[in-house]
Amino acid sequence: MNIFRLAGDMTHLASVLVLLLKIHTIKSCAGVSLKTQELYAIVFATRYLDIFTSFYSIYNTLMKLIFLGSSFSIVWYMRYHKTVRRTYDREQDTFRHWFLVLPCLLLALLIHEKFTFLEVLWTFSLYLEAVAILPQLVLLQRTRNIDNLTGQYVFLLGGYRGFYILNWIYRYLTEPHFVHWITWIAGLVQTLLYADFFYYYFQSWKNNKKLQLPA
Amino acid sequence: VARDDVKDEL
Repeated sequence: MNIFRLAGDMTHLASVLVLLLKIHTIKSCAGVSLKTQELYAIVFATRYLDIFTSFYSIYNTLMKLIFLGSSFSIVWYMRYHKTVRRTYDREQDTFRHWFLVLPCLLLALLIHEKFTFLEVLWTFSLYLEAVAILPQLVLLQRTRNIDNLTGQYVFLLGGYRGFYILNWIYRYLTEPHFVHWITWIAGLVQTLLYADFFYYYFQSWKNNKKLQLPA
Repeated sequence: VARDDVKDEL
């Protein structure tokens, strides 16, 4: 564990907690993409199957359980909670997220380190996580006026990605065999998807204005 | 050669 990975994990945790808090306390999921949340639930469910097969640390297991629990809770709130579900922007959140799942699965079947069930699913989760934010970014662009919490959620998620890149550079320099092309390229693609959002986020922050994305 | 060390990440 290094400081960059810890900072990345903490911003990731904060992003999820901000979103859960928003949904739980103000009973609204306006501006939140259910498609993205479902994709994250799939990402965690396929990546963390190894809690049954390998143990790394209490920290690792605990965080996995938190991410699994929170992502499925958010999906549950948005789909089934009687107040929250009515605030969901169903008409705007039209991204065909299943069209992301299939190509990622095919890619994982073609490009992986080992052809085993767990390894292919783990690789699939990396590819899917890279593109899972797309429905959320499209929804933000469509609704344009973004409340602070939704903006902070995406900002914190982007921060998590940035710290993970620093973590990989650090590990590459300090651990002799740390070379993981699949993880790095998927992670880099994911981080680049946030670049446009970050540009407008900082513009609005600099001008002390409410975040607005161009149509 | 890649080892499984990246799996300790989240």
